[in-house]
Amino acid sequence: MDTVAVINQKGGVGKTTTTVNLGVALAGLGKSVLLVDLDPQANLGTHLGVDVMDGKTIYDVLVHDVKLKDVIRETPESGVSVVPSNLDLSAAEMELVSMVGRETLLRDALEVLDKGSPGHYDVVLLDCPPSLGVLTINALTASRQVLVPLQAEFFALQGMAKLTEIISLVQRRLNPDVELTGIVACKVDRRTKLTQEVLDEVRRFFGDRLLETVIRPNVKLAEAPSHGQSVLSYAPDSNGAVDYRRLAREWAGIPLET
Amino acid sequence: MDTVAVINQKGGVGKTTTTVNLGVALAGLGKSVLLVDLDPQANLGTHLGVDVMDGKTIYDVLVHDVKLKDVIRETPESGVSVVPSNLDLSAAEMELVSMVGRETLLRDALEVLDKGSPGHYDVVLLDCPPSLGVLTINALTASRQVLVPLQAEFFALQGMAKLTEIISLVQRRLNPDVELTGIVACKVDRRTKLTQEVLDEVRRFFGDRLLETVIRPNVKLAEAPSHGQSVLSYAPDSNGAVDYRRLAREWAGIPLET
Ligand SMILES: Nc1ncnc2c1ncn2[C@@H]1O[C@H](COP(=O)(O)OP(=O)(O)OP(=O)(O)O)[C@@H](O)[C@H]1O
Ligand SMILES: Nc1ncnc2c1ncn2[C@@H]1O[C@H](COP(=O)(O)OP(=O)(O)OP(=O)(O)O)[C@@H](O)[C@H]1O
Ligand SMILES: [Mg+2]
Ligand SMILES: [Mg+2]
Repeated sequence: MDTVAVINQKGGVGKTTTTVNLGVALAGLGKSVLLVDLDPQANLGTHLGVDVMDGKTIYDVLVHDVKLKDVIRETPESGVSVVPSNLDLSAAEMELVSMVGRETLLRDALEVLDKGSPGHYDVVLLDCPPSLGVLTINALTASRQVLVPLQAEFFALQGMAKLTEIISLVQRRLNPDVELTGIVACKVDRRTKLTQEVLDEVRRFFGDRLLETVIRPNVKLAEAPSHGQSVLSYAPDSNGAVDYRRLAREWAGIPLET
Repeated sequence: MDTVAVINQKGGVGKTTTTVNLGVALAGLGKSVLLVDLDPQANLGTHLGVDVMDGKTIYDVLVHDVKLKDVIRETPESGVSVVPSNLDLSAAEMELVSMVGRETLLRDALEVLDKGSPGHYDVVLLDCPPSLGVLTINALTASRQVLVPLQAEFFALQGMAKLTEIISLVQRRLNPDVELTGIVACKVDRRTKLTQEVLDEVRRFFGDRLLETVIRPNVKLAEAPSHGQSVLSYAPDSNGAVDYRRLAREWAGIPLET
């Protein structure tokens, strides 16, 4: 079971959009995929039409010791299941802070899931909130890989410096296996000067961890959530669908088509 | 001293961009303006060329009882001063949680500032992080007005429901004077269907609290931070500058030009 944390404390860069569409595209390559929403905004569940107001969620797993297998929901996308969050999760940040072992709650819950049904899920993607608090630390402690969606904006570089600092802190103290595996540039409009400048800087610092695939701006990506679908189902021939299928191949190590 | 919290837990919608450019535009109308950064990302200070790695910040005010007047920095924009944050502020969320009176620290610090130099600042804008944690609660407790930058996206409406819930919670328990005064639509591209649908919904729920002025997408707004300036200084004739000057007039109750 490969667990990947999708993280960037900068808001609105495409974390949820990437978690949903990369997840569905990986399922399209035959992988069995679990998506976990760690963001109190609960956008991931809503994006796939899951009712986040009803039933148990990740909140119950972290705070009330409910098992992950009892909160997993099916989605309209075949091969993709979801653990929704709900708005109570923002209270969880405060509740978790004083709990012993607060940083390893998610890791332990995923271990129980994997032991209970070994090999059931090939890939687990963790959608993180736009912060570096205890929920994001839980994701880093539970993952071996980190995927960073990045918008080519001026603030991106300042954010990356802090994020790499936090990742190495977690590596030293909680999870020696976690590492920043890839950065995917989102909403990339190659025509603007600022975009090229920022991507050149990111490539200078991170080398080939900046993935080859970029995600172009595409209104179908913004429309798909209101239909409760991934872009791959909502508009399979759109730029958004093409880009996320390509990202899935690159992430899975399959040679890219031209 | 009018204190306004600029809030939206949805990330990347234009909170920092609005705080900086509305602030500078209000100074252009003759007001003396203080901008306070409550976001650990520290984007506000960076946007105005302030060195956030050096010297004391809002972190010291909230956690070490330093006075606000000792952390205020001047900026290149006349009539605008800034209280920067720094990356340590993300640790503050955890440190503050167990402190008594943790929600009123900012209100008390602003009261001391106002008593020390009455009438020195006409307007204080508080730039909030993309979350509803203890820093945002501090902003709501310290303010009478709330300005919500909103991107016309599917997730916007779900977020507004939770935000109005939190505002009424703070009204009941901590600050009876706080209210949602205005919503400003940012990055509005009137040509897309999704945009019109979302703005129609927002107008249905919030009526004339949805401000008349909208902020159009404008690359100058994204470029200005890399020059350490507001868009009003960087590109005074751009759509971004025109829109934020108009927003300032609407916010200050000055009749709008055509
Ligand atoms: N490539 C793209 N083209 C067009 N719109 C996009 C693209 N990627 C994301 N979006 C839209 O941009 C907005 C922000 O994306 P998203 O919500 O996925 O970001 P996020 O990083 O998860 O935000 P948050 O920090 O609030 O969790 C959404 O409205 C989404 O539909
Ligand atoms: N009207 C606009 N046109 C073009 N770009 C914009 C506009 N408003 C904001 N931006 C850009 O969009 C990005 C997000 O804006 P900003 O950082 O102000 O949002 P935020 O809500 O403060 O984000 P966070 O939730 O991370 O604090 C920035 O790169 C900014 O330069
Ligand atoms: Mg998200
Ligand atoms: Mg901001």
